Amino acid sequence: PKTHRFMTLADHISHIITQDFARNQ
Amino acid sequence: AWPVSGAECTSQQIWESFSQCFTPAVKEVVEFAKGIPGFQELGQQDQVMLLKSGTFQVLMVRFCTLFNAEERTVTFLNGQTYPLSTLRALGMGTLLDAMFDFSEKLGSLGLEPDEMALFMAVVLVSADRSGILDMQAVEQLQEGLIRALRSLITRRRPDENTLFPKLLLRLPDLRTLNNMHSDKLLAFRID
Repeated sequence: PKTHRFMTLADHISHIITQDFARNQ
Repeated sequence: AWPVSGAECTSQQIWESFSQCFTPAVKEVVEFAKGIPGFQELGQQDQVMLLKSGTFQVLMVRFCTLFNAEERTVTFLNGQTYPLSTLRALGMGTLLDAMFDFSEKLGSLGLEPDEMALFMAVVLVSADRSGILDMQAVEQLQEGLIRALRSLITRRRPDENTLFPKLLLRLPDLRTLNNMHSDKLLAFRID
């Protein structure tokens, strides 16, 4: 059976943005 | 684009596809923001705060053409089109109704691509200011972009003086959409 992780839309957006800025530091 | 093969897909597959669509879309908003004159002159924390508050709203504007109000269908980034009835099964009824309503109102304004892009920039810098450190810098940037948008629209349509106010009225609509739906859950499959 497939398992999923769940994330709110807001948290998902935050996560991507934080990752992007950290990568470009 | 995420390959989801069509009418025989399960709700789970549609939901995963929908969730996966957001990641590249969010990254594109970050790149878009970096291209807004003055955005990268803001402090980094303020850039991050505006993006966190405003990205969904920018995406809502960007993807409004994917909502077909007449047919009541939504086209995902992979080109697959789903009727509203299918998407309601994912529990997204209220969200979609509000998005259709917004898309219809924005679409009726008939913006050109450059006007739409400048409007998206205004949307981003008009996002919620909680956590912003240099309020004055953000307000100055917002004022400059709004002036530029007004100038662009009124130069192109000198006889139409209701378009710009109508456009600005979409900003509170976007904030409402954002507030209502930022706590919606996305589902990512763990492989």
